Amino acid sequence: ALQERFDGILRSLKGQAKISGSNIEDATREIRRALLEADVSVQVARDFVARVAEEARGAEVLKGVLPGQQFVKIVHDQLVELLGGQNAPLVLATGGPTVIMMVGLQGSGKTTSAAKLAKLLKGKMGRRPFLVAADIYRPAAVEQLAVLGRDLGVPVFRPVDNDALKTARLGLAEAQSGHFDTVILDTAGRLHIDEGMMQELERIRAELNPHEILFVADSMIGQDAVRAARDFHQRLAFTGVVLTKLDGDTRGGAAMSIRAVTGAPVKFTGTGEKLDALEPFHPERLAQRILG
Amino acid sequence: LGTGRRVDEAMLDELEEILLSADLGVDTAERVVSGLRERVKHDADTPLDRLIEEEVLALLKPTSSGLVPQAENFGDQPRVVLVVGVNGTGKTTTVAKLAAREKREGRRVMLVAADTFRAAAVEQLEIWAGRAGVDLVKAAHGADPAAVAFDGLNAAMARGHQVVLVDTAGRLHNKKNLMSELDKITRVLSRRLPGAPHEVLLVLDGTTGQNALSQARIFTEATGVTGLVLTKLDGTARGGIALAIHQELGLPVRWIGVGEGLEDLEPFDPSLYARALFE
Ligand SMILES: Nc1nc2c(ncn2[C@@H]2O[C@H](COP(=O)(O)OP(=O)(O)OP(=O)(O)O)[C@@H](O)[C@H]2O)c(=O)[nH]1
Ligand SMILES: Nc1nc2c(ncn2[C@@H]2O[C@H](COP(=O)(O)OP(=O)(O)OP(=O)(O)O)[C@@H](O)[C@H]2O)c(=O)[nH]1
Ligand SMILES: [Mg+2]
Ligand SMILES: [Mg+2]
Repeated sequence: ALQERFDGILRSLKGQAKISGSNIEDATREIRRALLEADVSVQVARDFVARVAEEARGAEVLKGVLPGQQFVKIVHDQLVELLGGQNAPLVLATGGPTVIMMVGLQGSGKTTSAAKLAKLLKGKMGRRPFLVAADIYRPAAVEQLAVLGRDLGVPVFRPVDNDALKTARLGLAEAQSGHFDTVILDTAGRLHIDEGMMQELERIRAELNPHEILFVADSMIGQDAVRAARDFHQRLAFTGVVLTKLDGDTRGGAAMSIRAVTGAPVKFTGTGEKLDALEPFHPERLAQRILG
Repeated sequence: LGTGRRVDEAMLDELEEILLSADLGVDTAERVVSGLRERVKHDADTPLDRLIEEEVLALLKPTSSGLVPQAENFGDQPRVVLVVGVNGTGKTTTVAKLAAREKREGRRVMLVAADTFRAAAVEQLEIWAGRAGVDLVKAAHGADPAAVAFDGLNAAMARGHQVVLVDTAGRLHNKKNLMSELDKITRVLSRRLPGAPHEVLLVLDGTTGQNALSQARIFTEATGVTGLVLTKLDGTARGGIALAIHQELGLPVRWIGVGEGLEDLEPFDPSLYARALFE
């Protein structure tokens, strides 16, 4: 773990008043390496390490505390702060249904997360959710959401005229007339570099004006996290992130990259395949995980 | 990087960044860079981009593409391919693409829908079977996947199919019960037909980072992976972790997925791949 690595490097600091000079060089190189191994993007790791070095340079060695421990605390605290300090809740509308749009790369967990969100809203939050299946491309995508909706007792609006925009529009209208208070729109997975598909999302956003656009990202994504998140954010200004498959053993450094590059908070984490496996985001826990 | 540039430390740093951004991982990227630093000392003539390409290719040797030597090994028994991997990587779509390719090459294909767990998984493969024009064996939702695998292989052998492609449910490698389920599927196939599965393809999402290495290790332990498929390389990801996997486990990349359609599968070409790392 990072703690042991620092103990080794910084044993020489005992008794010194300041962490400085080449000690910081060695330590920050170790942090950078650990972050890269955790899938943090190259650029984000570099910027983060520079900030940590700056804070460390001025720091006094805490009496009785191993320099390594203090250094890790600086890293840990900065990481927690970057990840968003505390939990960012879902934005809910004051009048008319809240519209939540799920977007992201192929296979990230959008359809499953849409259903999980519906379950959370219906159950713990006592609301009346409505699901809209706007993935008109993937074989049996609509059926997948329909099965999940049926298991939850949540209605699922099916595609109209093989047109995602029309489906979104009519789905919202149906939800309004049925007095549902939350509409969750599932969209097809797509590449951020697919111009036509990204424009489809832009049109849906322009028309429906969602209260939340959630970028659903697979927690095991590597360096591509920044490329995808940056493009999705530039085009859609997504308001939150769902980080999925955290029941795996990936370090999840992509969360740090996505947050650093877009400023959007992680609002939920997916922690399993069952529909109850959606948890609010705990920055402390993810920081521990990224640091290994 | 430009072919006219001389190799100095600044240039090597830049190269390392490119390799890291391609998900090679710290150790593999360092290995390529230090290998290059050495070569440049003894070789002033070879153009830089050739040198880099050779360093990367060295990591991929020996490797082969998806063109598996066929009929002579199998007589009148089907070749059985088991497709595995973590959730959402593109297994079902890859199975469909492989089926289409085999059919195009004149073989009778049987698809086996052994993902009996996920919502609409069987329906998804069924649609693909229809589009590819191949047969499908399925069972009721919630059936034992090993039983479906057995029934599928059985039916294929009875009806004289030449290739059996078994699609399995996505599963995270740290879930012991799911990995032992996979081990059971493998054993059941080999009991029905000694030597089966002849290929076990681990499907890796091309956007996956360092976690792909643990995936490869643990899936290999559970089910004897014989080759990799790297999907979603039509995006901006480069799947560089495949180099580290090949280094450590000797697993070759057999195929790459380059889109969501039936035709979007290509045999792995190491030279094209090495060059694409810099695009
Ligand atoms: N273990 C685990 N699996 C998950 C989680 N979230 C989703 N999955 C699985 O990941 C796979 C992909 O999930 P989907 O919901 O189909 O992903 P998607 O983003 O809708 O996929 P596309 O619509 O094709 O882009 C499925 O096997 C899900 O069961 C999670 O938090 N943990
Ligand atoms: N762009 C692109 N998308 C792909 C590729 N391969 C698969 N996909 C997409 O990735 C998503 C997931 O594909 P699936 O075939 O359902 O993945 P899976 O591994 O079977 O998923 P689970 O069974 O849920 O674990 C779908 O939206 C596919 O269309 C590829 O090579 N390129
Ligand atoms: Mg989906
Ligand atoms: Mg599948």
